[in-house]
Amino acid sequence: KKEVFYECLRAIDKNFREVFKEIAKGEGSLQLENPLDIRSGLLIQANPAGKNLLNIDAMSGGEKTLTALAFLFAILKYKPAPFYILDEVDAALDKVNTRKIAEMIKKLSKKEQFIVITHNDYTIKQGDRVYGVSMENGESKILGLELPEMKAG
Amino acid sequence: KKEVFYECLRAIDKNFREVFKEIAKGEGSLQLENPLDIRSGLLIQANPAGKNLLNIDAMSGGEKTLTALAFLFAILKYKPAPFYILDEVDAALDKVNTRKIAEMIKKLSKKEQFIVITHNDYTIKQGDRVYGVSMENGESKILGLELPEMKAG
Amino acid sequence: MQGFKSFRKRVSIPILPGFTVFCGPNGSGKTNILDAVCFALGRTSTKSMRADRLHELIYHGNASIPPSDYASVSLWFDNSDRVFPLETPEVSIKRKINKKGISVYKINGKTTTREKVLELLSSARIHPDGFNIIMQGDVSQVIDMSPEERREIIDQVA
Amino acid sequence: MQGFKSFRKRVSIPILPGFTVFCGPNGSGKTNILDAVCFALGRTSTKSMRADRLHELIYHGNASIPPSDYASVSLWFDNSDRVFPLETPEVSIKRKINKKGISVYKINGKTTTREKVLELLSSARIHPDGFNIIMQGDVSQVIDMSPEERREIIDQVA
Ligand SMILES: Nc1ncnc2c1ncn2[C@@H]1O[C@H](COP(=O)(O)OP(=O)(O)OP(=O)(O)O)[C@@H](O)[C@H]1O
Ligand SMILES: Nc1ncnc2c1ncn2[C@@H]1O[C@H](COP(=O)(O)OP(=O)(O)OP(=O)(O)O)[C@@H](O)[C@H]1O
Ligand SMILES: [Mg+2]
Ligand SMILES: [Mg+2]
Repeated sequence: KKEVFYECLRAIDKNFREVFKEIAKGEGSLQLENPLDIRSGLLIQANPAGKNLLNIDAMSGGEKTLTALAFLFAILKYKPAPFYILDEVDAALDKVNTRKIAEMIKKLSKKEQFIVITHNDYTIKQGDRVYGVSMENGESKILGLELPEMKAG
Repeated sequence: KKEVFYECLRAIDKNFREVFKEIAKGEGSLQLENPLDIRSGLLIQANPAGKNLLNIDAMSGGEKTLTALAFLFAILKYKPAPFYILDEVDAALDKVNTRKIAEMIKKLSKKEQFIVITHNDYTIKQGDRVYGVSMENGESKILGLELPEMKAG
Repeated sequence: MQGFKSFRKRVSIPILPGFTVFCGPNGSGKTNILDAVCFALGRTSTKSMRADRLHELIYHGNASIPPSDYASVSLWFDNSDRVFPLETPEVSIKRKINKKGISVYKINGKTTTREKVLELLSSARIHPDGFNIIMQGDVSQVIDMSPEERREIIDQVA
Repeated sequence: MQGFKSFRKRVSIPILPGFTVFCGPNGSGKTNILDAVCFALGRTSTKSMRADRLHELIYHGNASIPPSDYASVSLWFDNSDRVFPLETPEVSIKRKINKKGISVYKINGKTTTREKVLELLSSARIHPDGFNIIMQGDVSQVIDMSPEERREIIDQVA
């Protein structure tokens, strides 16, 4: 049982390092507080873009979002869930990071199912399909939207 | 002392109704849980855009932001603070509401001092002046930015 | 779904493989769709669906339209690779709730219990409170949580 | 400010009347500016400035640059309408902290105590934890708080 845990953690840590490097251009890793105790807590080390290692609580809003999504994607690459639903996860991201995350979701969605709620135009354009939700007289309705880019290819 | 409180609450409630109507196109008001007890809690009633009255906890992310800012502006109109610092308060807002809030801040900033941190281009354009913050080698630096629109107007 | 929160009329949303996006104005009903999914998966915490009590999840009416009598949400899952221990090519889960807050669960149209639903879902590694569902405002939860809670996520996956 | 968080070199930011905007990439230092203002106003909760202990507010160095020895932030207020009970046309508040976490406060260059600073600020109705400062992620706090806490905001204003 201990074996299973360590193998799982090692794989997810490896994924985390890769994903974090790709989206935050920095060094990130996952480590147990006490490497010999699988009941101990899991620590996240994260240095976005070559900054000095900081307590993850001291990261900015956008950096926390990137790190949290890197963690999610690291687990996905090890053992994907049947679907992912992300509700406005790009709220704290600047334009550059919004693009990185939208492109990573686009890439991962070749194999995994993603349902994403967003206000961001760039993310919307990455979607394979887009549903517009609107409200009239207190009732919601849903319309399939076709984006010009989609017709082109 | 009770007089002072009631006069203050009545004025802020009046402001809240006006501001809420302007930015959320709905009916909003402030009321004491027990109107006769100035130690009781303060309730916010808010119906954005003619929806049925809902518990304010059931509002959407964007609706909560609008209602909270309406509350802040209502107090401002009664007794302005020397300055306001707002850090990414538009994170949950769609384009329409981002514009409404940015324009309201623009209007209020004729008399009050606002310092706003944002990623949103429209809000940035409303600013009287814009400072760009960037980081190089782990150190922040600040640059005054000139927007084309500013030169024209 | 029908009668669930702001979705009074029956609506059916096809969710295909790949990258599906929902967009729209504030308060239009996007997060309500996520709440509907969690509702159908058997979530009991009404607070997590922004309601105090279960009956508040039923469409509550408007100036001219009366409240609905019930809220029901059905989810259809592709079962072509038999990830569920059932022989049907598709598996449907339905939850319906009435004004008294009583829930009725159905699997492939047959009435069953919440426990049976959770058991069936877990065979496909689906969980009503799974970390594959990130609710609005919660994205940095994994950073803010305690190291022990974070390690429990790894436990779940392993 | 100088040496405060990511602002190693001395920087001076003019804040004029009206609508001032700060923008920039994630992690560039925008919220750190807000933290600097709260720091200078006398805030003691390091958690609210995303630090565990006061000395963490000092620039902590990089691969090639050593940490700073201190962090100092000064705020200049326009006092032309004598809102502060002082005769100077401008009032400056400075807080400097050393590696041991000891703070030194100055009003118009004269060393004083934190209590004196808070007293002076309150005469201009400035408070280190005032609701006129909305921190990142906190905008809906006034909706989520208890009715009593909300009523206390009215108490403060009245
Ligand atoms: N039981 C109900 N009956 C009718 N309408 C409801 C009910 N519960 C919630 N609503 C409505 O649903 C709206 C909230 O919808 P939702 O949270 O899905 O918005 P959203 O699209 O996610 O918005 P945002 O972009 O601001 O997050 C509320 O305005 C409320 O009026
Ligand atoms: N004591 C310190 N010394 C040096 N750098 C620090 C210190 N404390 C924090 N930082 C740096 O400041 C950065 C955070 O800055 P800040 O929170 O101001 O970003 P931001 O511009 O608000 O970003 P966002 O748009 O994501 O909210 C962190 O990346 C961290 O590396
Ligand atoms: Mg929402
Ligand atoms: Mg910030």
